[in-house]
Amino acid sequence: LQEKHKILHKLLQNGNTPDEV
Amino acid sequence: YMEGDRKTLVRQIHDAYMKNFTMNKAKARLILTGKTSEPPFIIHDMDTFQLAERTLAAHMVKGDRSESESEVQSEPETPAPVCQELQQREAEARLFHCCQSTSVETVTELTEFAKAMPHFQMLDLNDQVTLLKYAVHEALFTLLASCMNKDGLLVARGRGFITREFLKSLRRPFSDMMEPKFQFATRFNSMDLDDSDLALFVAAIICCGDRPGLVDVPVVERLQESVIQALRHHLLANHPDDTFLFPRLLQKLADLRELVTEHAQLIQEIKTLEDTSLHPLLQEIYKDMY
Repeated sequence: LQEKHKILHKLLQNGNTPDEV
Repeated sequence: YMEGDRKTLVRQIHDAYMKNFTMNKAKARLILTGKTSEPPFIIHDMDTFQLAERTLAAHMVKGDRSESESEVQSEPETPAPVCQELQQREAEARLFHCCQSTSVETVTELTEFAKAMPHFQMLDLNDQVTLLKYAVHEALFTLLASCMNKDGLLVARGRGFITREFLKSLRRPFSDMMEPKFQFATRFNSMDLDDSDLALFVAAIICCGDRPGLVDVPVVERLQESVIQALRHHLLANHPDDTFLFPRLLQKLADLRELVTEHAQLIQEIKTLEDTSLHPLLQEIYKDMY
C-alpha cells in the first residue's frame, strides 16, 4: 500500500510538500 | 474516555485544525459577509478569470499587495474572435488545474492535521495511508462548504470569489464539477456549525473504521469511537437548542461518500474526454479508490 501511495506516505513521514516529492 | 480526557481531546483537535488550515469558517464568513476591509476579486466570466489568474497568482508569488492591485486596474487582452473558442477551452483546462492545486494544498493540510490528532501517528503506517486516502475528499468537500454561499465560492485564500453561475456556464464536463458541491454546502451550512464542531467532524471523517483494506480495524474503531463521542458531547454543549444535530451530522457522512463517488467518476470522465493531466498525489488517491 505504501508503495502505491508514495507521496501520501512521504507526507505522513516527513511532511514534504507534494512538489518537493 | 472520562469527561476531562474528552475535553482535552476536543481542545487538541480544535487546536490542530486552527493551526493547520489556512482558511477556516470564521475567516471565510467574515469575507463572505463583507466584514473585511478588502473585498475579494469577483470572477464571473472568462475575462475576470484571466485577469484573476494574472493578479491573484502574482500576489501569491510576490506577496506584494500594492503591485498586484495595480495590475487589477489593467485592461484584459481582447482575444481575436477566431481564437476565442480555443482560448476558452484552454482557460477551462487551467481552471481545472487551479482546482487541482487547491485540492493538493488542502490534502497536505489535512495530512498535517491528521498527524497532529492524538493517537493517529501511533496507528500502523499502512492504516494511516488508507484513512487519508479515503477521507481526504470527504473532508475537502466539508471544508469547501465553509467557503461557499449560494452565489459562489471563495478562492485563492479568500482573495477571489468565483460565482456559481460562471462555474455552471463552463462546457461539460467542467460545468458538472461544482454544482453538486454547492447543493451539499447549502444543506450542510444550514446546520450552522462553527470551527470547533467542524474540527471534530473532520477528525471523525478521518478516523473511520470501515475503510477498505485497514490492517488493524479494532484500533481504528476505538479511535473513531473516542472522536465520535467527543463530537456528540461537544455538539450538545455548543448547540444546546439543537438536540438532533448529532444524528443529522452523522447522516452527512453518507451524503459525503456519495458526493465523493460522483466526483471520482467525473474526474475519470474528464481524464478520458480531455487532454489534461492529473496531479500525481491525486492520481494516487483516486487509483483503486472505489
